[in-house]
Amino acid sequence: GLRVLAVANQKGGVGKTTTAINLGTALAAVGRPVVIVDLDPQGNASTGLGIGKGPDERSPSTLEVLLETASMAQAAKPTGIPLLSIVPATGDLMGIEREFAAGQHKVYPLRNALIEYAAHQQANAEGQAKTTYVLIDCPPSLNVLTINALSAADAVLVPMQCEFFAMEGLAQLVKTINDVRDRLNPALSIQGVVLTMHDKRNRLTHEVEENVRDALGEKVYATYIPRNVRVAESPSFGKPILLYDHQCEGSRAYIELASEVIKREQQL
Amino acid sequence: GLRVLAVANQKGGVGKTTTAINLGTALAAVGRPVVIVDLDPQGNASTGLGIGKGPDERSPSTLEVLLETASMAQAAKPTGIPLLSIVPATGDLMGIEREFAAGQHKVYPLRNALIEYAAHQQANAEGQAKTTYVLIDCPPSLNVLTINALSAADAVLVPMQCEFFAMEGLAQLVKTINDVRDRLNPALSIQGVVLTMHDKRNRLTHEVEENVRDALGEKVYATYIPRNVRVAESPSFGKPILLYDHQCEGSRAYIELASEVIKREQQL
Ligand SMILES: Nc1ncnc2c1ncn2[C@@H]1O[C@H](COP(=O)(O)OP(=O)(O)OP(=O)(O)O)[C@@H](O)[C@H]1O
Ligand SMILES: Nc1ncnc2c1ncn2[C@@H]1O[C@H](COP(=O)(O)OP(=O)(O)OP(=O)(O)O)[C@@H](O)[C@H]1O
Ligand SMILES: [Mg+2]
Ligand SMILES: [Mg+2]
Repeated sequence: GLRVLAVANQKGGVGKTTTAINLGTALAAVGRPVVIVDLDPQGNASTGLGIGKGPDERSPSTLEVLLETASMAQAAKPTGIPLLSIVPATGDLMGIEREFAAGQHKVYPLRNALIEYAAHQQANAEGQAKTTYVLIDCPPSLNVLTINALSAADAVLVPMQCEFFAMEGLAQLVKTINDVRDRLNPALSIQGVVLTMHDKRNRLTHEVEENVRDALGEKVYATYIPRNVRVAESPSFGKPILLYDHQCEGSRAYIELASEVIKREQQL
Repeated sequence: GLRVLAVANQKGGVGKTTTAINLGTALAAVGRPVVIVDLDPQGNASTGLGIGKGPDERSPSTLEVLLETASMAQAAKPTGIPLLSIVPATGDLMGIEREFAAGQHKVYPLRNALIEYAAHQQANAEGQAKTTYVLIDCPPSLNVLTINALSAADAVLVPMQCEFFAMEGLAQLVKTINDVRDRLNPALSIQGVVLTMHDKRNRLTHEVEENVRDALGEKVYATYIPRNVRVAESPSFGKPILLYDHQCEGSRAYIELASEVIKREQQL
């Protein structure tokens, strides 16, 4: 079957894209099939995985999946990494917000597309037992694109930067998740919160970590992602950190996070 | 008169709020009256300037200004810093997006509110010659809130992080600025692009800086803002960096940026 995780936080620059790319790669590295859905019109996850911007390189894209003119299976593209594919995004995705807001479309086509994809995977599974993970990289907003992701997801994975403003938007995010659970998707829960850009030398990091663990307890993964310049460099080579520098702290942290995510999934 | 700058970039976490707060403070420090408009439902600029979250501490807020139930003059609150005030934001601002998108309101109330404010300033100026700067802190999205800011602004100030994804969203931002100029606000231009979180020790910083200066030339300010942990700490004390640690590199950079902004304004 499918297991869909929305990687979401409306605070900008907290490591959503970096987590979708590298957690996705780490899950694939331990044998789990993964599809990343790039739901940000900036298309950072697509670029970070080396998908070009030429005329057809991103077609069909997430836009066509939301407009229901292409299926997930048609839009998912190989990344060169075994078991990892991505449904890429282009700037055209920006237009959908206006279309949905004006009420022209069913607002939740991503949910339907994933249900169809699950059936497709099932039919082609040839007895493959492994769960396919779908990681949805959300834009920094609680807009109609992120609501689509929350309505389609089984759970939410929330990256939180170890910086002062980290806690500010959390109440809004939790309220939005609860709204979507009540109205659209009764199964939706927070799988976990991952601390990112953690810097042991920095007092602010420890303050934020203490606050976040006090407030959210068990929800916060034991694994945190250290601030590591190799992680920031890797997308410029179109590669996840595990390929760019698999020995560095960033890679080890994402491999650890992958095993913690799998463990939590198994406990459900 | 008024001079309105929208601090905008849909890429998240690039230093929009940090620049609005600290450039605003630096302009006030050299005798220019400044009003910051917090246009982000997360309210980071309001929190970073020490505005509490108690029941009335942020009322009226930016929401009431957009709904035209309060004027800018009524909503602008003192910050404790001479010549610097802020129109604060609350999470309720999120609801406006749905209201605007559904076509219930004139889409550009911020522009009207600022025209009215300019008249108000003029009437109360008692011969004060100085221009009042209005800095609008935009959310990380090209949504109806940011379009409001662009329709109300004289120019745009674009913070760009010295990281790989920095250039990715630029084309979309420039296209949106051009669209707003053609349809709504013929005077709109880019005042400048400021490089943020610049780290001399980091190869990626130099690569990005070279790319950005090649692509945008004169538009890029000579001043860049260094990555400096004191800058990240200051909002946790509800203070701008100039008050928290006026000797540090971050403070000096924002003071330099303020003089460069003023110089550009004078050349117009
Ligand atoms: N562990 C890390 N160490 C160092 N840099 C990092 C780390 N994680 C992310 N970054 C860098 O920080 C910046 C922000 O990360 P990223 O773009 O993944 O955040 P985001 O939440 O997806 O942003 P947006 O809100 O714009 O979608 C990027 O330049 C990225 O390379
Ligand atoms: N020069 C700097 N040195 C160190 N840290 C910085 C600097 N500028 C900003 N920061 C930190 O980086 C983070 C992102 O900055 P900020 O919140 O201002 O960006 P933003 O563009 O307003 O984000 P959003 O897209 O969510 O509105 C914050 O935690 C801030 O404290
Ligand atoms: Mg992202
Ligand atoms: Mg901000």
